[in-house]
Amino acid sequence: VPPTCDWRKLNGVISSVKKQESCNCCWAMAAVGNIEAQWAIKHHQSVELSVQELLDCGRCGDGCRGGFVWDAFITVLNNSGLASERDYPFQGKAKPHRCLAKKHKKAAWIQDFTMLQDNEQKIAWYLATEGPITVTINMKFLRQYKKGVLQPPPTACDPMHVDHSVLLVGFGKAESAVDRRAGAAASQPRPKRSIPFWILKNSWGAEWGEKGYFRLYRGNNTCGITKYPLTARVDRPVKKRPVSCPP
Amino acid sequence: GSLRSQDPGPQPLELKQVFTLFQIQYNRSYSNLEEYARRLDIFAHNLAWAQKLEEEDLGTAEFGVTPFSDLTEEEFGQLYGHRRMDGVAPDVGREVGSEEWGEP
Repeated sequence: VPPTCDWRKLNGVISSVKKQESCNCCWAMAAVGNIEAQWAIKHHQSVELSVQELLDCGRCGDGCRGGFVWDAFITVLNNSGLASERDYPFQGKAKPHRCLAKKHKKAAWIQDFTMLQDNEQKIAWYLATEGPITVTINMKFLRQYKKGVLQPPPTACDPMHVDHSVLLVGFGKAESAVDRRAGAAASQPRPKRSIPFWILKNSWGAEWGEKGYFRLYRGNNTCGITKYPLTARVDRPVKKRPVSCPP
Repeated sequence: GSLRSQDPGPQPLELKQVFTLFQIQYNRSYSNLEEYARRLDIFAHNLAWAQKLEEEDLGTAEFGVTPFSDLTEEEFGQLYGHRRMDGVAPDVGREVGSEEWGEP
């Protein structure tokens, strides 16, 4: 696993930060961000895809009342692709009975989707070698977040209660001279502390957080980040050598 | 900026001044004085909560005024919340589209 990774630095892979407005569609925005990134990396073609199509055409009805990333991928598979944002623009509210998928050309499509193991090393490896992944976390500490690496006390952010889907786009390490751990005396000289972090793309607009992104401590499943690491597959399956189980 | 970096001053900004800056930055307006007072109260509560979060955070995170600082926890949950995903993931075993590979 490389020491750092940031897909934002490769032009055309990560689209602009979106804003949900008053629509609970983080699940759709995370899924679309994942497909856009995977498509750009594997097909060397930058696309911006339609979130609105997922809200209108999903099998769970009104997409603005919340949803699941896997349902987004199933909708894309069922519709054999996804229209572009330009053709089928975001409106901030769902029209479940007016799915316009058949009216628009497909700008991208996926072959499959998969959930990765709940292991941060493996997630980092996949992120670095295949591209961005959707994750679903406990958003308890995001509302008042402004910047920096979020590292809530381990018990403060329940990893089992995940309620917000975002896109994992990179990881790295931050140096910090501040030591806020319990028992750290302010007056003592402190060695610099290296804090591993994930970089995540949120969907609350660019004025929130670090230009729409936030960083989360990496290494102890902070806020449940390893619970549902999901990604679409956009490249054709590579022909595998046949294997046979020994008798 | 972060609460922590607010140097004492001559004096820290009055809460109302900070709230006015928030209103300007995020283009907020309130229909009447009662609503204004209620939002100011929520804002003050959120700022106090943000200070507590920052004191407890073990990393380098800074908390403070965000676009949601005049919303209660409940209002924020309704706007940006999500279906609870803990517990058992719902059954996703459903036939999926056509089996051909490649083009749609």
